[in-house]
Amino acid sequence: MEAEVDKLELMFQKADSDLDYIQYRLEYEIKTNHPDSAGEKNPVTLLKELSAIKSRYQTLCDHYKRVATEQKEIKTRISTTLNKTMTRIQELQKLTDVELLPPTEEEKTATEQLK
Amino acid sequence: ALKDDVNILHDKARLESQESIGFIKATKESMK
Amino acid sequence: TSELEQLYSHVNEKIGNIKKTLSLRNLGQDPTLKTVLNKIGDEIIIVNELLNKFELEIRYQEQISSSLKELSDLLEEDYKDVEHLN
Repeated sequence: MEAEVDKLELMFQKADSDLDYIQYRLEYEIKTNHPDSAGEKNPVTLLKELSAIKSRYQTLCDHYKRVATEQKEIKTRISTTLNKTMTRIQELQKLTDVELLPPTEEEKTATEQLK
Repeated sequence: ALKDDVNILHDKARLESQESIGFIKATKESMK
Repeated sequence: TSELEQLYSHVNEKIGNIKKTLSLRNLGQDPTLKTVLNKIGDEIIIVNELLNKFELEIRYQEQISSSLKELSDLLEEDYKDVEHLN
């Protein structure tokens, strides 16, 4: 049984290297028949550039999603902390009956924006 | 299609950046 | 079976690439298809430039994230001070 498995494994390895060789020969032929010049690129080069662009796009997309999620979390944390702080300050005002100037227009708009 | 996707995401990222800048300003205003 | 499936998709992928390359074999000779090739080449350059801009925007967003983190830390300190006062 083991011999059979080894034999199969060898066959797969041979098939794999044959496929690589065929691919190499095809690309070599296209490159020789259609060398890259200044303005023109051969199909094989373009194909490789296309797949490179796609994987770069995917990498950037994943990176962007990570950064965007992180930002949302921090903003939520900021809003929560700010609200807690304001609530505590209001409690302090009641405790100490400190007369505070009414919030300026700017402060009101800022609070509204945050809400 | 890929070109459009990249454009859409780029515009979205730029909008989010502006929104975050506004958020930072508003928070700093409230902290005063 | 999962190893066999991996092997199967690995070989299939290579066969697919060979088929794709085979179809490109005479592409270079046909003048009409040459213009299509050149157009694809131009589009690739444009998309790469767009990706560069997109990458810059992501870098900018990372800077904003660090500013947000600093702000969050400042607010945490403020909150602790107020708690202390309270």
